[in-house]
Order: sequence, then structure tokens, then C-alpha cells
Amino acid sequence: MSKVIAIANQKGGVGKTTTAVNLSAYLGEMGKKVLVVDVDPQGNCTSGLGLSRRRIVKSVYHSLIEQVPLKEVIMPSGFTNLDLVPSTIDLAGAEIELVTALSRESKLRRALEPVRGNYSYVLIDCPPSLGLLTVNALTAADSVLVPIQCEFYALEGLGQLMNTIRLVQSHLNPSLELEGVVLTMFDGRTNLSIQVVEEVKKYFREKVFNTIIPRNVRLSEAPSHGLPIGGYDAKSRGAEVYRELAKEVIERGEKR
Amino acid sequence: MSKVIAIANQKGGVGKTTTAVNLSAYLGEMGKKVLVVDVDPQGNCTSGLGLSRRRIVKSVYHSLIEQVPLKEVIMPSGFTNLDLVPSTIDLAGAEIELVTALSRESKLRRALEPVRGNYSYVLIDCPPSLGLLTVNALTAADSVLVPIQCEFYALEGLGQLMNTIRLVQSHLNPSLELEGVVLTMFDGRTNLSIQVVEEVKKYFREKVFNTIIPRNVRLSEAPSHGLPIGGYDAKSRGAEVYRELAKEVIERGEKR
Ligand SMILES: Nc1ncnc2c1ncn2[C@@H]1O[C@H](COP(=O)(O)OP(=O)(O)OP(=O)(O)O)[C@@H](O)[C@H]1O
Ligand SMILES: Nc1ncnc2c1ncn2[C@@H]1O[C@H](COP(=O)(O)OP(=O)(O)OP(=O)(O)O)[C@@H](O)[C@H]1O
Ligand SMILES: [Mg+2]
Ligand SMILES: [Mg+2]
Repeated sequence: MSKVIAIANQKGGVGKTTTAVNLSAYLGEMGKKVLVVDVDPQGNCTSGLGLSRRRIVKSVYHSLIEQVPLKEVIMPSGFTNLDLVPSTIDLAGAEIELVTALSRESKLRRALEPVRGNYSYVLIDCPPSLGLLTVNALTAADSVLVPIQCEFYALEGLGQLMNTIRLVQSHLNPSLELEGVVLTMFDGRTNLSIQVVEEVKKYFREKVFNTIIPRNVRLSEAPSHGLPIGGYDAKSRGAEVYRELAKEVIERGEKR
Repeated sequence: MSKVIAIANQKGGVGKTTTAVNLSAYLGEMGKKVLVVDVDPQGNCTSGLGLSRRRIVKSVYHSLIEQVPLKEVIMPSGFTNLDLVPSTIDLAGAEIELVTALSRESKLRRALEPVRGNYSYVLIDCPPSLGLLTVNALTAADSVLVPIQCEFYALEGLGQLMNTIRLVQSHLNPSLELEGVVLTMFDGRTNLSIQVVEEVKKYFREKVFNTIIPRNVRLSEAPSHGLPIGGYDAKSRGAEVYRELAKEVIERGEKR
């Protein structure tokens, strides 16, 4: 039984990649077989796991645009139970190339079909936009996990994101659910953070994960070493909370 | 004599909107007539200046897609010498609508032609992507200002951004220059910030603005009040540095 979760929010810099890298690494450590798919042309998820984009020959671009089987693109990440579908700079042109392709929104879903059964979780890291790459991820996914930064601008875009999810549900993927909302970069010293948490809890209620991710400099240092937080500083607050989040994702999945 | 500056970086959350709002507001306070154009479908620049998107009837979308003259879309921001071309949610569909339009990359440049002479500066806030909205902004601009967050992932995307600028220079806008690079969210307590500053200075040399923007919570609180930092807390460190940046932008412009 495998679950495909898209990690999406068109607001930039809210912690999508940081969540994709660290959540997938901890799910792997807890014995789950995990595939993380990087559909962001920036490729931060790929480099956050320590892989140099220059070394990569085939990427998610080739599966989306040239129908190369995903099996040929998947590579080991080097971390326990964690495989990666890397992104490279080719992906930057994919959104325009997809516009005129047949069933352009379902390319990723079709590519994942033959391999998803090999994993308990497939996590998809999305770019900061609601274009065809994110729509492909939402069409391929069983659910969507939304990181929300504890800042004012991050609240603004939620309406648009929920609109897009509803559009995908009615036209492309009726079974798409909201996995939940994860509050990120929480800074208890500021009123702003506290106000955002209250707003988000009012709107999303039980869909808000109990685990709140605080601002923690170790989380932003880890990618420069190409390591998930557990490999960089397992005793840090950042590592603790992402371990808790992984447990909560597993528990919530079992309750359904 | 007017100068059009695009504020662009496809990495999300690096301070594009914060720079657009506060730099334009201070240039206005210093007696320059300024127009700020919000081409991000999220519309953070519009709401950061206190305008409610629901009240807005015509936006940049109508000028790009329906050729409505920009004069009919421009509205006063409520701040000294500062006008705004607002963004609304319609813009979310513009990228796909633009793909098949004639001379799709030059829509914004043509729309700005008749009005740019009324302003000393036109600043364009871009979304976190290198799609057709950002390409429109780069085609319309005389120069591009790149905010770079002092974090690892923010360094990664620079190559792609410079590639896109070069492509625009060779195919769409030969006179496009690099206005400069502004380092943002600098946190002197972390080695990471210091390393990023060194890397960026090595690569961009004299193109790096002397003014470095520190992380300052007042900057993230101001948008929730719909005010530029000068209106929210003029004595804060955030206000000081954006005032300094405005002076530096003016001085650099005069030296050329
Ligand atoms: N909890 C945290 N504490 C401190 N820094 C963080 C935290 N989460 C993420 N960061 C840092 O903040 C920046 C933005 O995070 P990240 O890149 O994961 O966001 P994103 O949503 O994937 O961005 P984009 O929209 O560009 O894809 C990164 O430099 C990252 O290292
Ligand atoms: N110097 C700063 N200190 C503290 N917070 C800041 C600073 N600059 C920006 N912020 C906050 O960080 C977040 C990201 O900044 P901003 O929205 O301006 O970036 P952006 O590049 O425009 O994002 P996007 O890619 O989504 O358009 C916002 O919540 C903003 O209020
Ligand atoms: Mg990311
Ligand atoms: Mg912005």
C-alpha cells in the first residue's frame, strides 16, 4: 500500500524543500520505503540530499517530456530506504513544453503508476507556482501537504492554493485529499508567528499537524553539507521536530 | 528620464516583494516619482501597500491580456510619489494565456511605453519563477535588481537566473543590464550568512550593493499593517537599511 503526497504551496520560501528532504529521510529511517520526486527546476531537493546536478544524466524532465520510464531515472539517495527522482535544469523549459502536450496534467501520474507500489511513501517537492509542474504533482498525488510559514504574506496565498486544489479535484483527480498543514519557521518571540498559528488553526482545524517547525539555523545549514538534518545534527531542535512530524504522518495515515 | 528596474529571482521567499515595497516607498519619499508594478499572481506587493485585492477592478492582467491601457489601471498607493499597478488573482491564468499570444514576451514593455515617462523609477515585482511573467518584466526593464537571501539554497539558483537574463539580452532586450545584487536576511550570528556574502561578492564584485539587509522582524510585521517599513516603524533597523539602499540606487544611477 503506497501513498503519494505532494508538498505544495505557491508562496516562495515557506519550507517545501526542507520538509520534503527531512520528512522523507526520517520516514526512511523509520523503516518505510520512500521515493522523493523533485519537480522543481531549481533542484534544491536534489542538492539538499547531496547529489550534484551536473552528475545526473536522466531526470524527471525525461519522464515527463520524453516518456522515459521512471525506473530508469530513479537513483539511490545514499540515505536509508530513500530513493530520489532528481531534477535538473532541463526542467525549466518543461512548463512551456507541456502546454501543448496530450493529457499534459497527467504525465507524472502515468510515470509514477508502474513504480509507486515499490514504496510506502512517494513525496513530491513542488516549485513555488501553480503552473503545470505543480498541477502534475497534484494530479499524481493521493494527498497534499501544505507547509505554511508563520508570516503575513504566507497567509495571503492560501485561498489561491485551495482554489487550485479544488479545481484539480473536480477536473483531474477526484480522490485528492488534504493531508494536512505544517506550520514552519515559527518564532515564539514574535506576535506575528503566534497570530498566524491562530489564524491557520481557525481555518484548517484538525488538518493542522500538531508538530510545529520552529526557526532553527541548523535546518538551513544542513543543505550546504548535502545532508538531511538527521545526518547533519541529529540532536538539534530541527531534527527533533522533523522526526516528530514523520511519526505524526505515519500515525495519521494509520487512523484513516 | 525614467528607469525601469525588474526585481527578480526565481528562488522563493528571498525578499523580492519586501524590496519592491520598501525601496519604492523610500525613493518616493526622496522626491522621485515612482511606479511599482506587481506582476506576481500572489499580489503580495499590492497587499503590502495596504490595498485590498477585492476592491481592485482592473489589474496588470487586463493590460497584458486585454490590452487595456496601463493609464486606466494605475492607482495611487496612498504613499508619497508612489503609484501602483496592482495584481489580482486573474493573473494566475496569464502565463498559460500568454503562451500562444503574439509577441507574448513584450506585452508589458508595450503597456509601459506610454506611461514610463511620467516616472523617475518603475519597479516591477516578479513571481518566484522564470516563466512568461518574469520574462515580460525582464523584456520591459532597463536593468534587473536581484535580491539574494543569505542561505545555501539561494546560491543554487543564481546560475539559472543569469542564464535567463543572458537569453533575454540576446533575444528580447539587448540593453538589459544588471542593476545589482542585494543581500537580504543577513544574520551575522551564523557562519552560513557570512559564507554566502563572501561567495556572492566573489562572483558579482562591484555589482553587490554595499547596503546589506539584515533579518529584522519589523520588516515582516509591516505588511500585516499594509505599510512600507517607513510608515510602520521608521526608526527600525529595517527602515534604516532600505533608506540607505534607496540612496545607493540613486547614487549608482547618477554615476553611470
Ligand atoms: N525551520 C527552519 N528554520 C530555519 N531555516 C529554515 C527552516 N525551514 C527552511 N529554512 C530555510 O529557509 C529557506 C527556505 O526554505 P525552503 O527552500 O525549504 O523553502 P521552499 O518553500 O522549498 O522554497 P521555494 O519556494 O524556493 O521552493 C531555505 O534557505 C531553508 O534552508
Ligand atoms: N530582512 C528581512 N527580515 C525579516 N523578514 C523578512 C525580511 N525580508 C523579507 N522578510 C519576510 O520574509 C518573507 C519572504 O519575503 P518576501 O515575501 O518579500 O520574498 P519574495 O522573494 O517576494 O517571496 P516570493 O518568492 O513568494 O515572491 C516575508 O514574510 C517577508 O515579510
Ligand atoms: Mg523548494
Ligand atoms: Mg514576492
